[in-house]
Amino acid sequence: PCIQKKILDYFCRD
Amino acid sequence: MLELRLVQGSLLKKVLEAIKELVTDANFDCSATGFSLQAMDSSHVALVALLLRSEGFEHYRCDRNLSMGMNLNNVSKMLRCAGNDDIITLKADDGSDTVTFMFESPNQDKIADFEMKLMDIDSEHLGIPEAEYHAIVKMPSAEFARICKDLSSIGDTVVISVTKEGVKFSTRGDIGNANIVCRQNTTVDKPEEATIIEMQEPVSLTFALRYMNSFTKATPLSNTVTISLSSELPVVVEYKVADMGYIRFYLAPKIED
Repeated sequence: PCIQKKILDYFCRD
Repeated sequence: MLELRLVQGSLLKKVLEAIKELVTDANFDCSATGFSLQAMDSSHVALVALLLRSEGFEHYRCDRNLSMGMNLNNVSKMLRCAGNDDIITLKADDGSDTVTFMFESPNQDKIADFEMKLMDIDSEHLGIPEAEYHAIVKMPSAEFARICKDLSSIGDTVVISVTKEGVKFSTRGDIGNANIVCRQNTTVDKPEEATIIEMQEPVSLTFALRYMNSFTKATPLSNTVTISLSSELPVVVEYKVADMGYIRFYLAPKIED
C-alpha cells in the first residue's frame, strides 16, 4: 500500500 | 513585440513531443533570460520545467516579459508542419491573442507562417529550491528509456536504488519481478555512452512507471539523461536541449502508507 505524493507536498507556490 | 528565431528548429519540435503527453495546456514565458515553461500534469504528481536560454536563439527579441497560454497539442500540430531542417521563428505582437510560427526552409525557397490562437491559462508557478541530491546518475538516455519500457511490462512502479554497487531499477507485478542493475562505466568509446554515479549517501525511492515512460519522450533531445535523487524531494529527470537549455521532469515519489 503506497501513497502517491504530489508535487505540492514538496514545492510551494511562488 | 516578441521575435525568437531558432536555426535548429527541430529542437522545438522535439521539445513539444517531449512534453505534450504530460501537459495539456501551459503558459510559455518569455523574458530576457529565455523562453521557458513550467507546468504540472493534471494530477499534480509531475512537473515539467523547460528553459531555452536567449543566447541559444539566433535572434531573440522580447521587449517585455510575456506569458503566452497555449494548448500543447495544437502547438505540436503546428510544429509538425515544419521540416526537420527548417528555421523556426516565433512572433507575437504586444497585446495580441495570437502567436505566429514561421518556418523557413534551409535554402529559403519555402516560407510558411502558421498563426495560432492563444488562450488564458490560470497556472500556478512553483518555487523550486536549489537542492543537494543524495545521488546523481548520468546515463545514456536510450538505456534509461529501454529500462522504463521493459519494467513497465512487468509492473506499475519502479524502485530506483543507488548504492556504491550501482543504480538498481526494480519492479514487481502479478507475473513476477525484475531487477536491472547499472554499474558505473566510464571506460567507453564515447562520453555519452558512460554511466556515471555520484553518490553522497545511498537512496531508494519508488515511482510510478507511467510517468517515467512519459518523460522518456524527451529521449530524442539528448544522448544522455541525468537522474537526481534525494529521499526528501521529487526525483529530477533532466534532458539537455543542445547547449541552450534543458527539460527537467520532477516526479513525486510513492511512499509507504
